[in-house]
Amino acid sequence: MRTITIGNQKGGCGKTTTAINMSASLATLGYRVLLVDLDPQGHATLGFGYQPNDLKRSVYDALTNPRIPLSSVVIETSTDRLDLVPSNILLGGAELELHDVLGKELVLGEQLRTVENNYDLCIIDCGPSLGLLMLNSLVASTDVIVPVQVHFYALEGLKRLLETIRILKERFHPCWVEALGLLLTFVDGRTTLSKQVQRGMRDFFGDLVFDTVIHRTVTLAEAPSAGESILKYAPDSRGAAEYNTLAQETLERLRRS
Amino acid sequence: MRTITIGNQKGGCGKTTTAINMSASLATLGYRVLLVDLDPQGHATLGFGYQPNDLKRSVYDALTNPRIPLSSVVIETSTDRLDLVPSNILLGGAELELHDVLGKELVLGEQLRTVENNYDLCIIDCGPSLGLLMLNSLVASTDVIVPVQVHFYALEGLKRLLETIRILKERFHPCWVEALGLLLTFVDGRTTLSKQVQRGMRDFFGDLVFDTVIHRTVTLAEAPSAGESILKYAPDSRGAAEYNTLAQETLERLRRS
Ligand SMILES: Nc1ncnc2c1ncn2[C@@H]1O[C@H](COP(=O)(O)OP(=O)(O)OP(=O)(O)O)[C@@H](O)[C@H]1O
Ligand SMILES: Nc1ncnc2c1ncn2[C@@H]1O[C@H](COP(=O)(O)OP(=O)(O)OP(=O)(O)O)[C@@H](O)[C@H]1O
Ligand SMILES: [Mg+2]
Ligand SMILES: [Mg+2]
Repeated sequence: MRTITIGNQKGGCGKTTTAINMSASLATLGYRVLLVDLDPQGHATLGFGYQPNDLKRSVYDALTNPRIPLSSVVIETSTDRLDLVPSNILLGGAELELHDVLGKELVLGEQLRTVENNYDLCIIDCGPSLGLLMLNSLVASTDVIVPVQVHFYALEGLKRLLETIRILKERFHPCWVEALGLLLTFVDGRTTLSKQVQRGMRDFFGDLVFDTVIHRTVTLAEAPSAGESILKYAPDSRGAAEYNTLAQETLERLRRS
Repeated sequence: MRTITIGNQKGGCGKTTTAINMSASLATLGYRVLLVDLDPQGHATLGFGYQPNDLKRSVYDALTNPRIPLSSVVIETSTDRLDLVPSNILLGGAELELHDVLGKELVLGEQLRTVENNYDLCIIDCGPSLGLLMLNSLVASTDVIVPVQVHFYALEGLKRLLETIRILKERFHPCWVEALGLLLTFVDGRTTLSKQVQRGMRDFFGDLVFDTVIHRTVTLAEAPSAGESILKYAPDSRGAAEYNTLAQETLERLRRS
């Protein structure tokens, strides 16, 4: 089960939108996909029409109580072959609760291993932080995709994130996660600034940058309010086409790596 | 010196853009304004054309070494009557360094008091976190403005922020900061989602929401790359007009409170 972290400590750069829509796209292509909501904000959970506060069990339980099997937390989504490990605000207390636990960076990986035969791919939606949850995600992953919003401040902070990932890999064993790619998001085809930032990103990071970019579109922002992925909400939209193309490019990169 | 925190732990909701352009607007109206960059990312510093890594002294020095007077860190900007306390990545180490210092939440306020006769208004640009820096900002402030990006997830998280501010005020004495208002940012006049979220915000928060809203415009995103406020970069733009109107509404609210 290839496990992909969707991570960037910057807020609002398109992590959840990418996690939701890439998962839906891969499932629609025929893969069995598990999407893990690892953000106490529960945005991926909301984005599939669930109310985080109504959950009887969530990822928090699976992380803090090893006797609760992950399979008892997993719920289905309206997309075939796409299951969800939902999250809610309780997850905000996990870091404190696990503080003195030996192997606290490994708990997510251990739980994911108990279901790995049921899925081909696992996608983990991280919140905007570099704390224990993100660490669990990276340690449990084979790959990481970094969504990067295309604006003036895009480059700086990104170098630091990649450096952080590198340092984490040295400090935690085993940790095989590799950067699968940087995904440019909120692209605005018309502005000079957007073109400049894209070119700057490709000059500096080369092939690490996905060929696929995600343009800013209204339907991508609306889909969560309907509790659906973009493939269901607006299947003919540009957002749906771009996330389908991204899924294909991701599969290609996974095969090559 | 009325001191206004521009704060929201959510990333990319318009804090820096508001801090820069409101400060410039108030200075242009004739007030003496001090803008404090309290984010290790140094975005407000970059937005006025400075390179954070080239700074000889920054807010980090003033916070961690009481023998460095704030006045020796302050630099001018290209806008008359607008000075800047710049920041850089060193500030990221301040929280750790101040960890065992008695009165660590008070250090910014103490430094600001040493210059308060030189300015009418102080604006503090906070980074996206609820840590020691934000705490210093709130404890040093008389008012807080919360920029809120208008999108599906806007309401939840916001209630938690206001609750956090309330709790902080109870725990730290003295702390008189009051919410001056919620500023709706990235408004898109054309989409249903944007209108729905705005209405939801005003229904729930009433008069706390500023009448002025900031629409998403290309020039607001471009101005930082020119190292200028929107008033200099595109004085006839919608962004300039809206931040000027916001400055007026802010002054009105300050007088009434
Ligand atoms: N390409 C796009 N076009 C338009 N809106 C978008 C696009 N991508 C994301 N959005 C919207 O922007 C907001 C932020 O996106 P998203 O939630 O995916 O970011 P995030 O990185 O997960 O944020 P957080 O750091 O809070 O977890 C959401 O309201 C989302 O619907
Ligand atoms: N109204 C707007 N229209 C277009 N672009 C905007 C607008 N407001 C802000 N931006 C751009 O969006 C990005 C994020 O805005 P900004 O830096 O002000 O947010 P922030 O809350 O300070 O982010 P952070 O949490 O990283 O400090 C910046 O590139 C900025 O130039
Ligand atoms: Mg998210
Ligand atoms: Mg900022």
